[in-house]
Amino acid sequence: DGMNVLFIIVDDLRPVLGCYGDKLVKSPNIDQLASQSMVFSNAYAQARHHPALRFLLLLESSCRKLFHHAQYFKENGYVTLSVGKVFHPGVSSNYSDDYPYSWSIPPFHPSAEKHENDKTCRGKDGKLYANLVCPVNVTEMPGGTLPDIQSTEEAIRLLNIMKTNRQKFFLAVGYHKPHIPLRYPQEFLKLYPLENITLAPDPWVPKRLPSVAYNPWMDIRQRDDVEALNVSFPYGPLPDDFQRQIRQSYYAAVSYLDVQIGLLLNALDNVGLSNNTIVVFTADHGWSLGEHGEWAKYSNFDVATRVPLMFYVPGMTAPSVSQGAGAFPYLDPFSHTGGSAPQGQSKKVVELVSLFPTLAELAGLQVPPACPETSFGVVLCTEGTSIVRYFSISEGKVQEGREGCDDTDRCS
Amino acid sequence: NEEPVAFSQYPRPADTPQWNSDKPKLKDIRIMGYSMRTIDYRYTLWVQFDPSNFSANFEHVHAGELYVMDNDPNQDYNIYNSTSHGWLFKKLL
Repeated sequence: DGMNVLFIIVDDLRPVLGCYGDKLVKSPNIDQLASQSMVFSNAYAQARHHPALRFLLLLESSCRKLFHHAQYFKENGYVTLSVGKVFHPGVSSNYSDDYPYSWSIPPFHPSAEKHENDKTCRGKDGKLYANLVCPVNVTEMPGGTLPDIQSTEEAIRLLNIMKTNRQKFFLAVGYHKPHIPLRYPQEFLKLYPLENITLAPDPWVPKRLPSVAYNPWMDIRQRDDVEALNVSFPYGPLPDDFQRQIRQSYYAAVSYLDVQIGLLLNALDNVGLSNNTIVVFTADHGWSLGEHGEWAKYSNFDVATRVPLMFYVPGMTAPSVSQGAGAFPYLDPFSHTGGSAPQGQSKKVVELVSLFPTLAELAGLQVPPACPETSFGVVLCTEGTSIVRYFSISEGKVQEGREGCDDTDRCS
Repeated sequence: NEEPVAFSQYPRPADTPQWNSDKPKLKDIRIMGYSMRTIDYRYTLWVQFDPSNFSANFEHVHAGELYVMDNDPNQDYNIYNSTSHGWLFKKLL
C-alpha cells in the first residue's frame, strides 16, 4: 500500500562523493545510503533549472502552467511536505511554492536563507564580506545557524509527526549547499588541508572550444573576494592558489552537507520508518570546479550537467530493516574511515526527467503517459520514462543494472 | 536496444562571451546549444534560436562540439571540425 517517499535534492552537487569514486571527499553518510541503493553513475540534468521536479501541465480550469510531481502524490493520498530549497521561487512555482496544489501544508523555508548573500564572511582584516569562499563560525551567524541546519531540524520534526499520524508521506528536502556562496561551518576545512588540494585536471580553456560554448562564470565574479582579484574577462584565469581555495571549500561544503544527510537518515531510523520509505538522492546540476577554465554550471559540459542519482527501496535495493534495527546509523566524517560501495550500480545514461515516472512506479502509482510532441494542451504527462527496468534484482540484491529482468516472477 | 541518450540544452545571447552569457533572458537568446550524450560521446550543436516562438534553426549552425569519451573523458579535445558527423546530426534531429 505505497511506501513513503523521502526526496532529497541538493543544489549544484556534482558527483564528488565516495560512492562515485572520488578519492578525496569525505561523504560517509551518502556513501552508506548508496551501499543500500541503486546508484546511477551517468545521470544528467537537462537545463538551467530543476527539470526533474516539474513537468508542464496546463490545467484549463486553474490556468496553471506548471505541475509538480508532488501534486501527483498528493492526489494519490500522500501527505506532501516541502522543506528548504525544493522549488525555485518565482513563476516556476506559481510564486507560491505551488501551495496548496503541491503541498499539504505551507512549505518551510529556513529563516537563515535571507542572509545567504549578506556580508557574513570574515576577511583577513577582520571585516565582513560577501565572499565566494566563506568558512564561518556558525555561532557568529545571524540567529546562530545556517539554512541547511534549520532545514534538517525541520525535516526531523516532520518525520516525528508522520511517525504518529501514520499517513503515507512524500517529504521533499532541498539543501542549499554546495551552491554558492560556499558558506559552511569552518571546522570542515580541517578535513581538506590546502596542501592536499590540486587544480582541476584540465584547468585551461580547450583550444578548439567554440567561443559560444564557453561560460564566463559571471556569478562568482560578483563576489567580493573574486572581484578583489581583478581577473580579466572573459577567460581569466583565477590565480592557482585561489582556484585551490574554491575547490577546497566545495569539498568542505559537501562534507557539511553529508552531515546533514546523516542526521536526516538517522532520524528516519529513529522513527522506525526506514523499512517503508523510499529515499531518493539527487541534485539539480553539476558544477564546474575549474575544468576547461570554467566555474559554475552555465554550460553543456558533463561536469555541469552530470548529477548523483540513487534510489533506496527497502525490500528491493536492500533487505527490509527488521523492527528496531536501523539502516542508517550516523557516521561522523571527522572520525569515520573506510568507504562503502554502491549496492547496485547502473552505467546507463539516464535523465532527471525520468525521476518522476520512476518514483511513481516504485510507489505503486499509475505512471503518467509520455508527453506527445506538442503537450501544451495535455493535462498530465511526463517527458521521461521510468528507469526501474534498470534495477535488476537477483537473490534480493541489486547488481549491475541489466535491461529487464531474467526472472519475471521476481521482477519489481 | 539502442544505448539510452541524455539530452541537455543551453542558451546563449551571442557567439562570444559577454556579461549575460551565463544567464541570458529569454528575449536575448539568439543561440541554443543542444547536446546529446551517450556512454561513448557528447555531441553538441549551437544553432540559431528564435525566442519569440522557441524555434531552433538547425540549418544555421553557429558551432559544434564532439568529444569521444573513451580517449577524452574530460572533454578537452573537440573533434567536431575534423570528423564527419552527419549521422549524429540526423540522430539529434
